[in-house]
Amino acid sequence: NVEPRSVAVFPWHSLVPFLAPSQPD
Amino acid sequence: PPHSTALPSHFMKGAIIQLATGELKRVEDLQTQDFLRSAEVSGGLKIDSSTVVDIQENQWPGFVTLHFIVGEQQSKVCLDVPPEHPFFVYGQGWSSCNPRQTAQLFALPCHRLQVGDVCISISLQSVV
Repeated sequence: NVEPRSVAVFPWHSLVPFLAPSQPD
Repeated sequence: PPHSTALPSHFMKGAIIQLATGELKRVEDLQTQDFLRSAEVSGGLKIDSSTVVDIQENQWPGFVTLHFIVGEQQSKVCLDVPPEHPFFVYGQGWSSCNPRQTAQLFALPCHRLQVGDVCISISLQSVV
C-alpha cells in the first residue's frame, strides 16, 4: 500500500511582501 | 541583523498556491491578475504598487536592502532580503536581485529586479 502524500498549499498572500505605509499624521 | 533563515518553500517551482477565489495555481504560473483578483475578493487586504527606487548592498553579508515607494501615499519603505528573494513585478512576473541564485535554490525562473520596477505588495485596506 502506498501512503497518500499530502501536498502543501500556500495562500497567495504569503508570496508578496506586506509593506504597510506609515500612517499620515 | 536580518534573520538569516532560508526562504520558505512556497517560492519553489511547482509549489501549489491557493488564490482567494479558491483556485489553485503553481507559483510559476501566477499572473498579475491573480494577485489583483485575490485582493479584491479577500476583503481587508489591498494591493499596493511598490516602486523600487534603490538597491543597496547590506552591511550584513548575504543581504540586500531594497528601498520602495509604496502606494498612493508614496511612503518610503526599506526591506532587507537575501538577493534570491523573488518579488512579483507588474506585467513582468517573478524578479529577484540575483535570478541565477533564485534559479539554483528554487528552480523559479526570474527576471532581474531593477530600480524602477513596480512590485506587488499588500497592505491592510483602510477602513473609512
